[in-house]
Amino acid sequence: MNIFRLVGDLSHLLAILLLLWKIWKTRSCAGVSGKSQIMFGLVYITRYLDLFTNFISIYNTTMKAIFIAVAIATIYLIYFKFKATYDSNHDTFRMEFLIVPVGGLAFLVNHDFTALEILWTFSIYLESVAILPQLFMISKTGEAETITSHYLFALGSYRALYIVNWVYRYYFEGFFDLIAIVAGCVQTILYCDFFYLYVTKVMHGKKLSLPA
Amino acid sequence: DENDIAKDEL
Repeated sequence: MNIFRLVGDLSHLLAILLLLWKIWKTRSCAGVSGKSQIMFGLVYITRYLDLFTNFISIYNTTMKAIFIAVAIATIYLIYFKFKATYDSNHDTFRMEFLIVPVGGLAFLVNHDFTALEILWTFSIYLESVAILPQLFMISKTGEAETITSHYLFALGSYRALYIVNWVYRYYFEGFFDLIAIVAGCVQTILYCDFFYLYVTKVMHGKKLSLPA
Repeated sequence: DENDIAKDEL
């Protein structure tokens, strides 16, 4: 464990708790893409299948359990409890356009042709594009609630910090995982546009609104 | 093997 990965994990935890809190407190999931949340749920479930078989540390197990629980709770709030506030007209990104190619790629490019490894690879690839429906929804509505932009900033920062963690691990532990690194770079690049808007607008107290 | 190291990350 290194500081970059720890801060990255905490930023990730902050992001998903922030979103759950926003939906719960405002009793509304307006502006939130349910499709992205479904895909994040899929990411955690396919990645953490080894939750009960492969014990690494208390921290690792606890975080995995929290991520899965919070993701399921968020999906429940969006599609059941506060379903009336779900903005399905703007959450129109076709998930199958992401899941099918990612599933195919996971079969073709992986470290080991075993079920667990292919599911892990699928999870890594899916996570890199899972935010697209959310970014697409913001581009359609033209704006995002400030709390939702904080959620996206924390979520984008987590994988950016993981890239620093991978550089650190490469130089100090001689370890690197190309699949995770390439997917992590793609994932972070997708946030660049949002990061620019966040820094130039939200940081100056303005609402995040895309140029119409 | 070395790949299992990768799985210590979340």
